[in-house]
Amino acid sequence: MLEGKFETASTMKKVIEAIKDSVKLCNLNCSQNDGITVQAIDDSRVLLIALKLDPSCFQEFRCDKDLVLGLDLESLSKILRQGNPEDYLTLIAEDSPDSLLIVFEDSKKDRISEFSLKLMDIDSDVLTIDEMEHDCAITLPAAAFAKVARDMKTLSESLQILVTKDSVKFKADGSIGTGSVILRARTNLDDTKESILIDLNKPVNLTFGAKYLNDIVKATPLADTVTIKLTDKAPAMFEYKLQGGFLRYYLAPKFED
Amino acid sequence: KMKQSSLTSFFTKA
Repeated sequence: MLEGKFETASTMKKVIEAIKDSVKLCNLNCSQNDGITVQAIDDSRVLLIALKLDPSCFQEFRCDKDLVLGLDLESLSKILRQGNPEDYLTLIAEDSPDSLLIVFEDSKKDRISEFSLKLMDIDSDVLTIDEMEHDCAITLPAAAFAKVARDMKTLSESLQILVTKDSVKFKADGSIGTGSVILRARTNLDDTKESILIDLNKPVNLTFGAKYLNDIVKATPLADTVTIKLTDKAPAMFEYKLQGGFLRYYLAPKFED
Repeated sequence: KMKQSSLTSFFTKA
């Protein structure tokens, strides 16, 4: 039996909103030691989502037997929208479940809402992702990255990211013209989440699809900062840290044809 | 002209 109780529904609501436009169906893997993990790849095989919610993400967590819960994320999102962000949220499943029970509780108002979501058999490929060596790692305010990704998408379907030891430059080259945004590395000791940190082994110049970057920044409400790890001619990793877990995106780059 | 690469050319199936 699985029983995972979140102190607030907001984490799960934000996580599902962050991934449901990239993948329609996914398997939730549940185990006593790892909590809930997800690996899902978008249909074009360009973007991979890796979610980890450790048992410490939950107020209470038990999972007597490893479970795989196949979910339609649009349906899950419909149900999660029924609860308030500050409600308690509990996920419950039997050992051989054909449905997932989702319970919201507002202890102040004595309101309990219960929903049952039908599960599906989902046959999906799983990719092995080794801990990558990277040429550079950038940590910046998640909102600043979201603004660049959204703004530059209006100019071009590709966004070039160039990193040196003291700045990150985003460049778009489109039919109406070109644009660039430079963010300089800075340490804000009063408000560390406003810092822009660059850890550089080697300068990087990579290009990504603007559409995918705009899917990634849907995770912005989950964390104050995002860490981007880049390596020449390899997929980039974008990480939003959660309390006791993470939401990561791996994005394949574009290359000169 | 830029061409989009695929994740499956970097990561192997588990």
